[in-house]
Amino acid sequence: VPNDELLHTTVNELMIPADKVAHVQVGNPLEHALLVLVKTGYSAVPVLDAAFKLKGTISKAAIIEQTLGIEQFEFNKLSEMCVNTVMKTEIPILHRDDSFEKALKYVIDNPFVCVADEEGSFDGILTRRAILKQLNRYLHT
Amino acid sequence: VPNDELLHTTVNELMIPADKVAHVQVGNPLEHALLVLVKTGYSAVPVLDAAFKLKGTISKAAIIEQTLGIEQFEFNKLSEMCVNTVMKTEIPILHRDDSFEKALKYVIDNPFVCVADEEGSFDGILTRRAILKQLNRYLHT
Ligand SMILES: Nc1ncnc2c1ncn2[C@@H]1O[C@@H]2COP(=O)(O)O[C@H]3[C@@H](O)[C@H](n4cnc5c(N)ncnc54)O[C@@H]3COP(=O)(O)O[C@H]2[C@H]1O
Ligand SMILES: Nc1ncnc2c1ncn2[C@@H]1O[C@@H]2COP(=O)(O)O[C@H]3[C@@H](O)[C@H](n4cnc5c(N)ncnc54)O[C@@H]3COP(=O)(O)O[C@H]2[C@H]1O
Repeated sequence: VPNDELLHTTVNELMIPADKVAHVQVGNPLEHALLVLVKTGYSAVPVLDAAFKLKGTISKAAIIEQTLGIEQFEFNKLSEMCVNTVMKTEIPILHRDDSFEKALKYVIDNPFVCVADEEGSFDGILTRRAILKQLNRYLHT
Repeated sequence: VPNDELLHTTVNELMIPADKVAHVQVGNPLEHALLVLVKTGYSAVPVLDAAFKLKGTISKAAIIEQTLGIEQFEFNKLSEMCVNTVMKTEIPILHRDDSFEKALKYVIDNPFVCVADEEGSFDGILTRRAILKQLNRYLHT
């Protein structure tokens, strides 16, 4: 059954490992977080604490939204606020041994999903691109 | 052959039609474009001209990058520059009757792909989410 191969792929084989993932620290001011996002070119990245535990994700969108004042953008606010007040903490999480099928379900609504172990230590991320490349490979064999 | 159904789906069946796609006009100042992106919540949208022809795409990332000065972010620049100087014009384009397979290839490297007709009139967009939902449907039948 051709589907078997695809369905037996695990998150571990498709994820980007932690050491290759750009991230920000939970205590950083928003201005620093925005700089990291602009320099790495990513629209959103994981947020970790000093012990490398996963705390949430933060996006350019969420940061810019903070600057939306009544009349115009108020960018000075960025140096006054921290990542922890703006980050998203309710995020889906995958484990290394989760199936392709579970990963696919999660990326339908999320450009990327964080991978962590049972202690909450950050392992990496699973991206839509990885799922799409795997699908493309599978359709061409 | 189960793959047949998937491969016979066309862009037309999966795309978001033009009237449901947020966009900006080629002559808008960057400050206006950023406001549209922040209010609609999208990280990037198509750029059209007054005749509804597709001109390119513009992202929050590209706009924010313009504000990156030597020492800090210089947001006043946003009212001084227009969409046409910052938009991406080298973009992949799909046609309504293109195959699922061609669409899949394009979304591997692009979160969304613009759909246009031979005259360059904007028809809609094909998103990664649409491809992933179709894959999920196919794996569950
Ligand atoms: N430096 C680069 N080189 C080549 N292509 C690039 C790129 N930056 C972005 N892209 C392309 O643009 C897509 C959307 O990137 P975005 O930053 O919005 O959204 C990204 C970003 O939020 C996050 N992400 C991906 N790789 C990351 C990394 N190494 N570190 C941190 N976050 C990452 O996962 C989301 C989905 O990534 P995905 O690969 O599916 O999809 C990526 C990829 O196809
Ligand atoms: N208002 C909303 N409601 C529900 N979910 C939302 C949402 N806004 C964003 N998302 C989710 O976040 C993903 C990334 O959105 P993003 O704005 O970065 O990237 C989007 C955006 O740049 C563009 N896009 C999608 N729908 C659009 C629309 N109606 N008008 C203009 N651009 C659109 O296509 C990209 C990929 O979209 P995709 O659907 O694959 O993936 C979307 C979707 O899964």
